[in-house]
Amino acid sequence: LPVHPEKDNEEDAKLVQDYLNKFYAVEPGPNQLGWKLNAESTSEKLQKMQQFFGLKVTGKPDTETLEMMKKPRCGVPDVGL
Amino acid sequence: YGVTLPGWKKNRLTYRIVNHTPDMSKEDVDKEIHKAFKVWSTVTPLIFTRIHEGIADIMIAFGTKAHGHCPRFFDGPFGVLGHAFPPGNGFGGDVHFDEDEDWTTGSAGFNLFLVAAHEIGHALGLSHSNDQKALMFPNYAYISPSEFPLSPDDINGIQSIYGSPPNAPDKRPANPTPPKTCGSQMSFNAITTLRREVIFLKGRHLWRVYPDNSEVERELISTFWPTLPPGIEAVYENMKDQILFFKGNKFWVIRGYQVLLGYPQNIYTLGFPKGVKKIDAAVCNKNTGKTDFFIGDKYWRFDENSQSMEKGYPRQTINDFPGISQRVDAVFQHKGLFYFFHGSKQWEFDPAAKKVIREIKSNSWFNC
Repeated sequence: LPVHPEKDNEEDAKLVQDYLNKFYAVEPGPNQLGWKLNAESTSEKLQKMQQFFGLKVTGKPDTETLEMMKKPRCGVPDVGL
Repeated sequence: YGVTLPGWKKNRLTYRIVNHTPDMSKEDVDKEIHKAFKVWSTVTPLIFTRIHEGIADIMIAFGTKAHGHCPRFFDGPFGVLGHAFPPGNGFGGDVHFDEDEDWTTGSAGFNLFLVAAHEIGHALGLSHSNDQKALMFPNYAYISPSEFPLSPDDINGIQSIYGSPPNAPDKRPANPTPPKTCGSQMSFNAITTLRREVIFLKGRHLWRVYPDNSEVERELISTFWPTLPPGIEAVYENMKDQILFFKGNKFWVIRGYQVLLGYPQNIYTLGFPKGVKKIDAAVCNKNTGKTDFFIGDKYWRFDENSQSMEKGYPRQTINDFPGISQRVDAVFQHKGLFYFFHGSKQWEFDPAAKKVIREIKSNSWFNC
C-alpha cells in the first residue's frame, strides 16, 4: 500500500494541473475575432489529452494517463492557435 | 501531422548555435545539430546555412528554468527537454534545449540529434502529431541515429508547407511550375472572398490577398483543405461564413478548415438540371442574399434564404450583365462591385447600375 496515499494524490493532482496548463490550455489568438472561448474544465482538457495520446478517454487521471504525463517530452503545447 | 502556418516565406534559412552544452564536445554539438537540419533539407527545398554572428532565422541555445526573455520555462531534469517557436521574427523559429538534461550522441541520457530534429520541425512550422511513430510526436523516444528519423506523417506534414526537394520526383501528377503571379497572361480558375481576404485559385495553388494592404501569400490548396481536389472550377462565400467549392458535378461546403460532413454532394441537390455538368463561376451578392451561378453564356440564380433555385432561370448573362459577353472563369464581390474574370482580363461591374465600370488586367490585385 502507498505509504502516504494522500500525499501521492496531491502530487498527482499537481502533475495533472501543471501538464494540462502547459500543453492543453487553448490561448486565444492575438487577432481572434468574435466571442472569447469558454474556459475548458480540467476534465475536458484531460479528455483532449487522452484522445491525443490514444489513451482511454475517461476524463479522469487514471494510472495510464499519469504514466504518460511523466514521460520526458517537448515543451511546445499539443494544442494551440 | 499539424502545421502552424504560414511557414517561412523563403527556402534559404540561417541558423546560429548561440551556446553549447558542457555535456558534449563543441564539435559533437555542432555535428548533431547539422545532422538534425539535414533531416529536413533532405525532404524539402530548404537550405540551411550556419552563421556565427548576429541574428539568424533559427537561434539555438541551451538554458535552464527561466532563460533570457523566453516566455516558457524549463523544469530541471526530465519533464520538458526543449521547446521551439514557429517561423517568424523575434522568438520565431528559435530552438531552446534544457541544459539540466544529460545530452549525448547515443542512447544514454537524451540524444541531442533526435531532440534537435524534433524542435527544428517546430521551427519550420510543424506542430505536434498524434502519430506515435512520428518524430513530431510530443514524447521522447530513442531510435538509433543510423535510422532515418522522419515517418511518412512527418514528411507529408513538412512537404505540405514547402513542397518536395527540387530533384525528387514529385509524387503528385506533373504540373507546370506555379504560374508567375505577375505574368501578363495570368488567369484564374475560381475566386472568392473569405471574410476580409480574397482567395484566388488556380490548379493546386491559391493566393490569399488582403485588399487593404499589399500582402499576397501563395499556398498549396492542400495545405488548408487536404481533402479538396486540385483544379477547383468555382467557389463562393455564402451568408453563413461558409465557402462552397465546385468541381465537375460535385461541391464541398467548408467552414474554417473543416469540410462539413456529408460532402461532396451533387450539384443537382441545389436544383440544377441533369444537363448541367459543371459550374464556371459563382458569386453570392451579400446585398441581396442571392447567388448567381455562371455556366457558358447563361446564369442561374439561387436564393440563399430559401435554399432554392429561383424560377425563370437560366437567363442569358449578357441580358442582365451588359458588357459581360465572354464565358466567366471566375467572379467575386468586393465593396458591392462584382469583378468578372475571363483569361487575363477582368471587368469591374456595378450590379446596381447594371454596367461595366472598367476593364482591368486579371493580376491587378497582386500589386504587380
